[in-house]
Amino acid sequence: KFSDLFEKMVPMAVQQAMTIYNQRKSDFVNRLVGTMREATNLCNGVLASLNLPAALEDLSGDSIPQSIAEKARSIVQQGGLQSIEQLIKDLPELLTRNREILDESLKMLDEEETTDNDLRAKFNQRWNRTPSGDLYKPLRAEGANFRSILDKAVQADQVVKERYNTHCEMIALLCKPENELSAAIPSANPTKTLQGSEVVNMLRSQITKLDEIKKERETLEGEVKAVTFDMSVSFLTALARDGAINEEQLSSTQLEQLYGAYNQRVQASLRTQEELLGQVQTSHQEFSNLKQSNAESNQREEVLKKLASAHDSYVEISNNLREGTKFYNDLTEILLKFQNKCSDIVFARKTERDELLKELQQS
Amino acid sequence: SLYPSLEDLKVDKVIR
Repeated sequence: KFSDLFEKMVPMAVQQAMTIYNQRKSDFVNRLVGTMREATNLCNGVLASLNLPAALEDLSGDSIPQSIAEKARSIVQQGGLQSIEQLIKDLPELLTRNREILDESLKMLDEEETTDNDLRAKFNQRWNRTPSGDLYKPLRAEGANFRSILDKAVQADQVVKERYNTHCEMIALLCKPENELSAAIPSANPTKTLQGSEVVNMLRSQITKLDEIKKERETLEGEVKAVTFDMSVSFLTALARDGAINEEQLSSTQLEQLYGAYNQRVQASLRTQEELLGQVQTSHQEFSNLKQSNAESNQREEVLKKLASAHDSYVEISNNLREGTKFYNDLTEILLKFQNKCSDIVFARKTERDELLKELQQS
Repeated sequence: SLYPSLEDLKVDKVIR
């Protein structure tokens, strides 16, 4: 049942190259995924601002357009306003827990250092071990880094809270039962006469194509994230062959091979979307001209646009909260490891101190 | 992404 404990051990040069490679890879993937998501958000934003597709579905002028009803169902299914309210309520506690672990850890170092300094003041040259302050520099630097990370997290929490405050009213409306939601949307003239007209058909087809592009991107995101490759083999080979690792060159070549094609597809998707959105703008202009707008239909349109945006905001806030919760939980694990490092070194220093004291007393 | 990345910190640094 022998298992090689040192199976994963590699030369230092390979270890360092792998760290940099992994950073490059995750930067690349994050940028690619970020680009795709930004494009989808842009698309959703443009459509919402044009009241699409709701305007095309709004036959009677007083019932809820299908796409809005679907958006409402979708966020109710995801837990509605309550689920994001709960996550927001939990954030401060998560922050506090992390702060406490960090504060405890640094306090341990401070206390041991104080004792060490007191003993050095008392015994002078006879207390000849390295001062704790010097030994603790790297740990304190790590601690300072954690503090700045927590400060950034606090700012992120604030952004989420503000987003929530801005949109919660409309989100709440979208979560209401159908009859209440319908009553809250002003009535207007029906646009029945426009159904079947060419511009409506064109808009429908353009919007369908945009939906397809968005779906493709979801698939693409999954594929990009699923790419695996063991770069350590390449680095080991290079080291054995050349005696050194040209990390930058090897990494960029490999990353291009792994992700180059995906990058092309993403760029193509952006170009197609831009074209389609342009077409939508043109068609929508025509559509607006045909529609007979008055104060009521404008009011109705405004509310429908706000409801569509509320859905997008809900999705964004949910994602932010999921990210924030995961961030704090991941950070707790990391801080607990840091706390262990601090308590281990303090324990070792205490043991050493006790031995030194014994020696001094005996001498 | 809104929150800072913890990627660097997840890697166990070599203790010298």
